[in-house]
Amino acid sequence: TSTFDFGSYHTLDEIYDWMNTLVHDHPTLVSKVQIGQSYESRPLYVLKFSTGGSNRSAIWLDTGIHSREWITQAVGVWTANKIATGYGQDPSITAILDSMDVFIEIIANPDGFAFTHSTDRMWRKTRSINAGSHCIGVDPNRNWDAGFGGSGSSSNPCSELYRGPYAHSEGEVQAIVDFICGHGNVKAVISIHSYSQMLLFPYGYKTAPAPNHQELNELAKKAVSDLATIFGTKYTYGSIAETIYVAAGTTVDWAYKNGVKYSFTFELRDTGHYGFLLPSNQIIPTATETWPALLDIMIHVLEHPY
Amino acid sequence: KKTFVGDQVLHITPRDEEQITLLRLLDDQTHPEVNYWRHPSILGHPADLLVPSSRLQEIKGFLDSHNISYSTMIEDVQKLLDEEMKTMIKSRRTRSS
Repeated sequence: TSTFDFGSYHTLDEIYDWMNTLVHDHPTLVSKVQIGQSYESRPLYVLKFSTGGSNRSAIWLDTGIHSREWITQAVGVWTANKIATGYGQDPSITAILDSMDVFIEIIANPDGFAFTHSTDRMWRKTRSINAGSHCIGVDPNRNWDAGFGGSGSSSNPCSELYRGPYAHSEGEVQAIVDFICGHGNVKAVISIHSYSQMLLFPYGYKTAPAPNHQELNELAKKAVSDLATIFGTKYTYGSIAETIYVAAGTTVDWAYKNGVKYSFTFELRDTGHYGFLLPSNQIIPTATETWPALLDIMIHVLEHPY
Repeated sequence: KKTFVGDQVLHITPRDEEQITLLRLLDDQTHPEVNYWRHPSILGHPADLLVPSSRLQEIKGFLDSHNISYSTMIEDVQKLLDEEMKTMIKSRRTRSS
């Protein structure tokens, strides 16, 4: 890992190679788990950070569900390295991993990610063929069984917000569902996107407040406050429906509906100049400022067992 | 490989709900070549729209005709992509050496 450039964007192969190196360098802490395969038969890998114990409670992070949001995969790589190198050094990381496991899926949409490198940098969706349409792909953040088919998603396969023919039609989504349900002890899901500088929580598919709204809101407030202490980057926070728009079929709503109380989605930084094309010199600043917010959530989960 | 020469990203600031509704007409179902990077949502939140060079005049005309204010966030998307690729190649070369 000492030769890996965390301040540069990388291809799928480079990131998958780096994951192997991380596992090699931290064999007692990090392992690689294949949770399924993509539509185009690419492996779906999750990095597992664990200090032992069976079926400990766990925290799930994913990056890159929307493939063109390159800053998110890059932040996933940086964060995984931060956790691996921080265990035994950083008291917070050590405390978390002494009690809980952390799972990170850095490339949640590998077909889309490969396609952004080979063919269309702006590709957002999966790469599955839609019967009866010339348009490819499903928005994997509208494909979850949580208000599936409702507002803020589309039934048109040509739309960037196409929800898919049915909930969990996408192998990339089903793999996460199977993994989290199979695990049975995931206590937090943090799904990372870009680029509107927000920290969001349920609900997305309806405007009613979630039963844990107040706690999630307080935690989000603290997280964005701590994020801002690094470079002064201001985030907004709140429920998806109230902060942006009603969006049905999202990851965090599915997680919340399935008993994961601490369910958040990040929208990483927006400089106002680059959108999805954030220059690579901003990878490390973005990851660095996001880290205290992630840590706030993880520590809160550790300290508030349920 | 798809190129984006001359394509622009417009940063659009709707003034009221009516303008948000109008902006939603520019979605990829009715205009498959344009692409919201950030969808029109609630008042106070800007929308960002990727417009191919071939449709710039038409889309800017639409915004002007409805008095919807906008600025150009990215003048030429391909220039940024070229820069991004150059940086990646440079990083790879540095590592190799």
